[in-house]
Amino acid sequence: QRNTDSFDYSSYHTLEEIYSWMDSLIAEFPDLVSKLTIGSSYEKRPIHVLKFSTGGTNRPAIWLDTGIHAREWITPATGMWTAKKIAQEYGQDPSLTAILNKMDIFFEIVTNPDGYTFTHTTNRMWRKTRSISSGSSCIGVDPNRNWDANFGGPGTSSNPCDDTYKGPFAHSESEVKSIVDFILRHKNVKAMVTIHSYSQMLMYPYGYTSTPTPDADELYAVAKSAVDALGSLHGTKYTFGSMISTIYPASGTTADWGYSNGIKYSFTFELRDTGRYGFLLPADQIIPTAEETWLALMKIMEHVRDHPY
Amino acid sequence: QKLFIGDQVLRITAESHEQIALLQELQGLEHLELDFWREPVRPSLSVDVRVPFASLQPVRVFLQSHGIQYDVMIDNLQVLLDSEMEEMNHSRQR
Repeated sequence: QRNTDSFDYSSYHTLEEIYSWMDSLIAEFPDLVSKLTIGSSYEKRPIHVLKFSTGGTNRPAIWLDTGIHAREWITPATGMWTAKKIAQEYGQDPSLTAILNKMDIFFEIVTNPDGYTFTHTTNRMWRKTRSISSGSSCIGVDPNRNWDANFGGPGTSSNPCDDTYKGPFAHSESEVKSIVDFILRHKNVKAMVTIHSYSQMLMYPYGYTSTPTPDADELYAVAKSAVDALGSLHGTKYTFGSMISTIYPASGTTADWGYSNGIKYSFTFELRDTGRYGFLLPADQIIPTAEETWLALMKIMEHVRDHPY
Repeated sequence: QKLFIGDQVLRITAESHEQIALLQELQGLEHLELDFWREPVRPSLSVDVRVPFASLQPVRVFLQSHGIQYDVMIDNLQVLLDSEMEEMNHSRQR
């Protein structure tokens, strides 16, 4: 597409098309959007992050990422729709404008570029990275079990052939380490939202222990308001709560790492489930999913804006 | 490109922690090459699993012999992927 208006969200797009779309968005909103390359994947594909900023130096920031499990087109599709929405609404929507006048937003739309490409070309159901494990013929690590947050604990697998294989050590995957390095270097990230599909859930730490975080009450309230806002558009019912109480014990996850590293507002989204197709979401549900998710994201981002720490 | 002809996705509803434990046992049977879309955790959460065509019979026998309820959520995954592809091509042409 020559510009981002004509983008067809109901079709899959190659990684190159998504990266080219990112460049188009930057060209259309040059005063707001720029691109950082924070690393490269195992197979040497660049890892790009969109930066939405109205100026200032090292402002407090919100981190968003989509598509860590590559087979779920709905997640990067929602990411692209959301990125466009942020760009379009700045200067139009007073609340988003107030967020961007105070904070930067970093948005990694394709968190697992190798997995995404493999999904496109070889195995539609692939969900891991593509790194090689020594001593095994099985390939890839679950990038959402690879973070240094009770790494290797409950809800992870040590078997390289499993879909929840944690990897040989924390941050062994360059796709994960690139984010870790970026956020630790930045030092001023105040919120981290990682967007997956599908289970219709909004969760906060912890995933590896049932002990509540010191901020559990506040995170509960934020999640509730986000889920209420989300449901107001199409009536989609989300469950929410700490990861371990809502879905299952999971160690080494993005959200737990974020919280453990001082990012209080750390959430994981599981997008819409049709109850029939799972992440093979019908094309006509992609934009409604993105639209309802936007309302929840706004609630989270507004809370972060209004509760500096 | 890998094909998923005859693969089914089952939505399994466990009624007890004992059935969850059985499903976790099933999950450990690597030769079946099951792909758990939603893992067995607790009875209130349904389990979705893609079962390769070659493993359908043993998996169904396992579930039935333990009285574990399931529905076929996707009857033939490749048919769904083909129709998804067709829908996308149509959309692209439009």
